[in-house]
Amino acid sequence: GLECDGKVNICCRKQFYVNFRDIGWSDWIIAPPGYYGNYCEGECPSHIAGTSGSSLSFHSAVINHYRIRGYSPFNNIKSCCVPTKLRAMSMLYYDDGHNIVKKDIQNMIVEECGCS
Amino acid sequence: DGARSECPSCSLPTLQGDPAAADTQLVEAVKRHILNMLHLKSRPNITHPVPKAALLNALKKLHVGRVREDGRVEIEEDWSSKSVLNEPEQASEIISFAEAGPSQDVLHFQIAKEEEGDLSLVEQANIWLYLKLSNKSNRSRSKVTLRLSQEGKGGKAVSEKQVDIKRSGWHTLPVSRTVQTVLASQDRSLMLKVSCDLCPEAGVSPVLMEPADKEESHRPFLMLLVRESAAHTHRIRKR
Repeated sequence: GLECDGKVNICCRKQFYVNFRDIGWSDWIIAPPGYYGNYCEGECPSHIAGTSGSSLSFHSAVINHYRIRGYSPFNNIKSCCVPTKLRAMSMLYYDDGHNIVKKDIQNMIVEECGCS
Repeated sequence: DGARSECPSCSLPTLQGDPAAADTQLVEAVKRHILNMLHLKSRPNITHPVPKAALLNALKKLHVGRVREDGRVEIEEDWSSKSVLNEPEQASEIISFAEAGPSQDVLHFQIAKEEEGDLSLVEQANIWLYLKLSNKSNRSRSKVTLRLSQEGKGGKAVSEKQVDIKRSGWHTLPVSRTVQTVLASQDRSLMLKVSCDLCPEAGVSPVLMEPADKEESHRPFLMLLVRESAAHTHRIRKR
């Protein structure tokens, strides 16, 4: 449940807020005004107990993003800094000019990180 | 410079170096992630958005959202607790506003392409119509009958309801079965003819498609509660 503060390199949660107006998406997303694309990073020394993580959050998008960019894949992974607590996010958006969709998406925001 | 870690997120190059480039990459990752979670291939292009008054009215009537002082819409978070479904994450609530049909008394609904083909299961579908009392309304009459028939299908009766007309107000007519059939069709287009027995005598009329210059807060809309069928959800999981 640590927040990354740039001083320690141990497994922590990095906050990353994106305001939809700043990226030109506020015309089709009615609510919320932005998204907390938090993700986990940092070392997991072997003595830290493990917990299970979840693959659906934005964290996995960041991992895949870097993995796709050729950062070397990792075999026989031991312990990993992963999301350990996630929460849902409701979105209200236009899917074209006349339809508005309201969706509750589970596991959308990383609340806490921990070592798997 | 320690031994390379053996774990993806431990070995993520901390986003140092050029912070701007790192942020740009992260914003792109956020965009992709949101579109993925909404099952959208790309962001929708809003061609002609619904009048804001009509939108806010619908959100308020359906308890989907509320408007703050600064005009921003806030989602009613406990929507899923109100929803009739017990798996909110597979449910979508769709509000489809009427467009002008081929004649004054016909409404055209182009229903959202939320899910592919007939994989969406309609849990609830209601047409919301606003009945307006004229000042010449005949107080002695207290009920009229609203009727919806599907245009282009031989005028097949779709829904009918006797409603109270003590005052102007919104009324809902259930259309689940018809919408389920439309969702399975290719063009997802629904044309509904609105008729009302005794409305003229009672001095009341349904608000249909107003001319663009008139205030549009009572535009008719279709409220749809759709659940992805297990097959569809399974397909997503498998992927």
